[in-house]
Amino acid sequence: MGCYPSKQVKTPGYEEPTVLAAETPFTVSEVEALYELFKKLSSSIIDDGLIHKEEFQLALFKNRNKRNLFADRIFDLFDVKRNGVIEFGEFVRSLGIFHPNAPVEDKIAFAFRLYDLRHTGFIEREELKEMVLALLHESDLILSDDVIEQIVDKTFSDADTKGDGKIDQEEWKAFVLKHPSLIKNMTLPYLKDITIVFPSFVLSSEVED
Amino acid sequence: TAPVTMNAFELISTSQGLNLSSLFEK
Repeated sequence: MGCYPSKQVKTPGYEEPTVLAAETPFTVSEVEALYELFKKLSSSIIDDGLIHKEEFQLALFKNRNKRNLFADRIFDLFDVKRNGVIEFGEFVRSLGIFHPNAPVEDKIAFAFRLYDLRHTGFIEREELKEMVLALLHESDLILSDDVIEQIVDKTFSDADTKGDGKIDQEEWKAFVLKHPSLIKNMTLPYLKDITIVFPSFVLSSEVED
Repeated sequence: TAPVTMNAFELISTSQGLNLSSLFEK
């Protein structure tokens, strides 16, 4: 039995761009450009090739200690293996949902999971109120309790068309299709230009699309 | 009054924590 030369291992969790490109709206070159971005994000505090929560917060807020309910939810959804870090494959597959060419259905489903804070399979009134309060706190906006209750009640009654006190996936989908701006933040135009945003990589790209 | 007609999900979607474009800033 001979020895096989070990394949070059980039970092734990690294996956081949061809594999990721086949599963996402990205081309191979775009996945390679995303690897450049990933390397930058994953080495900003701990240089281990994995994005830790603090690194994610640092990238989003320029502050590693800034806690935010929504950023936490995004991090948790990106961390598919739920091991406390975002690996390269998880990063690319999750960002694929934010690609302008990704199916709208995927964006709607992702937003649903994002807002289903307690993983019950429904968006409940308490969850909606918790998110509104978090947003107001984040934005230093002050509204009276009455007004907050009215906003939550009104939105909930519009979305909960079955009137059972919770928003299911079907109701959520219908609500978003009626109000498409709700998933505007689920599309990142940058992703179409990722190889331009990181031009240094294009010069060293090994694969031509 | 204006706030009562506000869509709560619309409000939430403006969170900075959901604006991933910051990840691409050099």
